[in-house]
Amino acid sequence: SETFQEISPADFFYRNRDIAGFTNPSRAIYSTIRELVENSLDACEINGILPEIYIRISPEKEPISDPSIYKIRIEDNGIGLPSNVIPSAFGQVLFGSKYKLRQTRGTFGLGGKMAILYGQITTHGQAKIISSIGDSKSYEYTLTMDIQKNRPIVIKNKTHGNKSRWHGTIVEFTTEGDYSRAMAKILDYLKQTAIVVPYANLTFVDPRGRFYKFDRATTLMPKPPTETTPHPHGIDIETLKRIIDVTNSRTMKDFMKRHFQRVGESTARKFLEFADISYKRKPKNLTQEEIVKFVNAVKNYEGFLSPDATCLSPLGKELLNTGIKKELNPEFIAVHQRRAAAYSGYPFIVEVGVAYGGDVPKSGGILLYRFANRIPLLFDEASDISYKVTNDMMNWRHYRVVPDTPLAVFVHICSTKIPYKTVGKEFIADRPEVEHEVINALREVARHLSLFLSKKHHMEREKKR
Amino acid sequence: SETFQEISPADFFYRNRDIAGFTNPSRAIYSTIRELVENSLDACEINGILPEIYIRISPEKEPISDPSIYKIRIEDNGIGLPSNVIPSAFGQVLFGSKYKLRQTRGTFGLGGKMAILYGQITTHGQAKIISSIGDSKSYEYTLTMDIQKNRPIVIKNKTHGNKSRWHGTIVEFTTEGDYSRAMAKILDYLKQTAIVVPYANLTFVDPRGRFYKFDRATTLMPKPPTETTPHPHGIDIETLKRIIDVTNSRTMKDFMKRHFQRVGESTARKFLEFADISYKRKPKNLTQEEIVKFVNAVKNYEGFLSPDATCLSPLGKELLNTGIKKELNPEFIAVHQRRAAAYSGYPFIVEVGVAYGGDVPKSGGILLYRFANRIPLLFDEASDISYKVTNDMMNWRHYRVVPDTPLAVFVHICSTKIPYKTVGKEFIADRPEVEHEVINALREVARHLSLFLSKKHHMEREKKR
Ligand SMILES: Nc1ncnc2c1ncn2[C@@H]1O[C@H](COP(=O)(O)OP(=O)(O)OP(=O)(O)O)[C@@H](O)[C@H]1O
Ligand SMILES: Nc1ncnc2c1ncn2[C@@H]1O[C@H](COP(=O)(O)OP(=O)(O)OP(=O)(O)O)[C@@H](O)[C@H]1O
Ligand SMILES: [Mg+2]
Ligand SMILES: [Mg+2]
Repeated sequence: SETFQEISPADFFYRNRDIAGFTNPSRAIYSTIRELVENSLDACEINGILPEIYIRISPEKEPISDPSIYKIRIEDNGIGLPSNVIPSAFGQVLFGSKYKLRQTRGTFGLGGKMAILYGQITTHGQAKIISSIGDSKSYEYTLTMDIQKNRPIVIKNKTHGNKSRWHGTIVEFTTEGDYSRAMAKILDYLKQTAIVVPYANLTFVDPRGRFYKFDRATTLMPKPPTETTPHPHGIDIETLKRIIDVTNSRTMKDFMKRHFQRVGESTARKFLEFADISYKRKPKNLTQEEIVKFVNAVKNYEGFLSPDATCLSPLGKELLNTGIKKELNPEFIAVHQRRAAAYSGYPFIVEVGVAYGGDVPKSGGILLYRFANRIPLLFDEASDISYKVTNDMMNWRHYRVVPDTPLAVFVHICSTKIPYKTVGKEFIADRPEVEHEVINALREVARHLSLFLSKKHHMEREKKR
Repeated sequence: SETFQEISPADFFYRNRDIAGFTNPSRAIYSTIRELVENSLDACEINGILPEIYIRISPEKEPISDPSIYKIRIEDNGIGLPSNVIPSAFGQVLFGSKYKLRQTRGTFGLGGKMAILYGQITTHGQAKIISSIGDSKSYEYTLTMDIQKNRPIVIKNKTHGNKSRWHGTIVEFTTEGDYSRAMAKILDYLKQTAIVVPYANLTFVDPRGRFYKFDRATTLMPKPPTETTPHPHGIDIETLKRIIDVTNSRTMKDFMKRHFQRVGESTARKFLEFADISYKRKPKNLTQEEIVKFVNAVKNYEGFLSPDATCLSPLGKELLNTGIKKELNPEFIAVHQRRAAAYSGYPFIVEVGVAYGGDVPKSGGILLYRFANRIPLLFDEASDISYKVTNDMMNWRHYRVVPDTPLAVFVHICSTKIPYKTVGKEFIADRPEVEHEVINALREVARHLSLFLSKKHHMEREKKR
């Protein structure tokens, strides 16, 4: 007869770590760096801090013979963490500060822990975390993860004075990595991060002691993304019940206005009339049938304003233009930002750029750069919606683009919830609303490219005469 | 300042249900059916029971206007469940009987719960489970899931007499689905399941009351897969520490022989000598350094026998041949089963078939059928390793195959751990060892195809003279 078992979420992601991007020492060291950098950038940007991030990978033994043991160290000047949450933030899977409706790189409460977990199972090491929120103290923890219980084990715990009122976080641990195989991707990741985060100072020291400095190109930071309330179209029975549980509203009308974005007096009344629920009804008294009625009505009601995108923080045309120019020095650039759209109640903005000539490679198809919430996506290109739109759906011939045209396409999507297909955050699912935005954005820049190419063609023919 | 939160695994997969294949009502009803059928087939096969599975999707309101509310009911004659685990098996995420080293369809402890969860958040319904292990009692539970706590809530609980000593499980709940959009995929899934599970009786009744019967083509069942012990190459520090925790071995030599597959007296001694660990050492006394030394040595030692594949249950050439013939009635078939291989200590067997002519479509590229542990994979084809090998790596021209050749390729992989790329089990990651097996298997059948095509070509030229 069968034996039954429950496992913790840490154990689940330990057993299935390839699903989170920790497949082998080469992929794991890449995922380690990207998860840590994304945590540091979030910790700076959310709080309007110009990021200063220092990353070092140093060999634990020489000579290096990959795969090898490395010490990973990352330092940032972000908001830091309060002492009491440090062990859980770095030692408990499904714990974090990003379970909100807000545009952040982090979303699962898992990434930093996966990096530490992989280091622990390959080197038996301990992770050291030092952090301060910028007050008079900084806190140092040495910890390991109890994977079966999904609990941090604090080995050591020190409090230091913080005279300089430094704020930030330092994370240090050992891990097995194949740096020589991952190097190109790691450098690519940092370089592309510098394109979309041009206000950050990134310093990377590799195992051979080589310095890579990505100096900030501007001190102008885009407005930080803000937390928003749910849109009615994002509501299902579970979400509704949770809001009812915590509400102080004494009427359904007030409930609608308080808990949903962009619902005012008249929208609330009209919707409740459409849903056939009395606007005076006490939310906590709704019956099961009324809850189902509400959720069905919310899906069918067409009178809601579209989701508010002011909470989002897109790159902007200027930043995208500058980044593409710096990366490819092209003969021609066109960028376009679509108006905000939504899928399942989540607002999102698509921004694209197309570059022609200059350093754009002449062969090997269209060079595609993909970004989501300012994160460069470097793997599984062929599974991504942007790849499908760029290569299968766009009719480039219509815009005078032929197989050998040196073309690069940049796609950035920002949202309160990026529809990643996997926990490893490498590609985006093909949602029809997202597909619609990407293809229309590409057609817009392709139009400008087409005008340029026809002029260029015309001038070249003139020259020949 | 940031606020921190921990969430349960049920909450994690609720928020990220698209990662588990529950994206929208059309995809969700497909995923619901496949997760339930896979549970029923496991419950039969693991125990050598000829499967009798009955699936019914019935509309909760007429006329149907998709997406719509449906009642889902599935009955099987499998091994059933003991009363005390029924609530957790169907109401607690990351709970199950398949966290073992054994070839089963289930692997995550999540699928059945996702189906019930999606039904609950779209219809506020309750799930009814009736099960018996074939003794004098059967047990009926009505339950819902507390998603935030990841605990089942038992609403009702009845014990019935079981005079007929029936064994099996019945699962029933309501869910929102878009059956008209999902219908083709659901029927395809059942039809392809019948190909690789020809000893099962499957009955499906759709929302319009139409019966689809897939009668068993044979009563011969392949030997059931068995549970196996870890192979040394599958060991990391965490796994080693867990085995040390539970071992009764008093020497490292005995530890090696008892806990690892295919390690006998001489292999144990030779390996421990290679690892520079005394074979008399008590496992529970190993120091941290010795644990690291052991794990590093295990990766580098080349004297281990390859992982034992006798625990696996491949389809077999005859079954594959019969299934392909029944599906496509081709002019020519070739099938091949590779010898067992391994990745990361997990044994796997690749079996392929190629079919030409008959009902194979003449256009639209090579028709690819993918299976893993006898599960048909119907989505995300372009991301799957078999697609890449079939379309990007195979040089079909070399085998006389041209763009309009009516060709179908079948790939089945069985393993104690299928390297799925996602929790939704729709495509397989490109592990180099798996890629190697698939391409060599395809070349083998392509050779036979090539001989056939050249004969056919020759005979057609003869005819023309
Ligand atoms: N460098 C840092 N500075 C400040 N806070 C941090 C830092 N790194 C991690 N944290 C905190 O620890 C939490 C957990 O991080 P972790 O990477 O595990 O998950 P996440 O970033 O929330 O989501 P994801 O799994 O998508 O990365 C974060 O939510 C954040 O609150
Ligand atoms: N029809 C059934 N008959 C017998 N046992 C069942 C049945 N359905 C589910 N179970 C039991 O419930 C457990 C949980 O099922 P669930 O589908 O949630 O996870 P799983 O099958 O173990 O893994 P996966 O998430 O990969 O499907 C199973 O492991 C099995 O023990
Ligand atoms: Mg993170
Ligand atoms: Mg299952």
